[in-house]
Amino acid sequence: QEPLTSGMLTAAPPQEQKQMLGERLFPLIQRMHPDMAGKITGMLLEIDNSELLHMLESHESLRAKVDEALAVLQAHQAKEAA
Amino acid sequence: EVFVPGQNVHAPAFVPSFMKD
Repeated sequence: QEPLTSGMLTAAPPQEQKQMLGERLFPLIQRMHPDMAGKITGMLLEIDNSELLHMLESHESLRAKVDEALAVLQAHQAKEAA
Repeated sequence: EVFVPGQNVHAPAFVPSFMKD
């Protein structure tokens, strides 16, 4: 699969841009958290597109955001369960 | 736009195309 570029993104409608980013992010996140990849990807897609592109190139920054989203998600779930 | 974790928790889950019909 060829790398996603900002040029490819801006040529697409906004909603499709998020889908394109999600298609690339999901498999990476799925490797870290198979059970919650869809939810975590959905949360991360609210981040600015330029930052999401950077996260596709830098797995370290992706992992940091995934960890952040997961911590928030788990805290939220614990609160709901209580 | 800044990532605000507390708000993002309500974002819908992403469904990749290979999981759709």
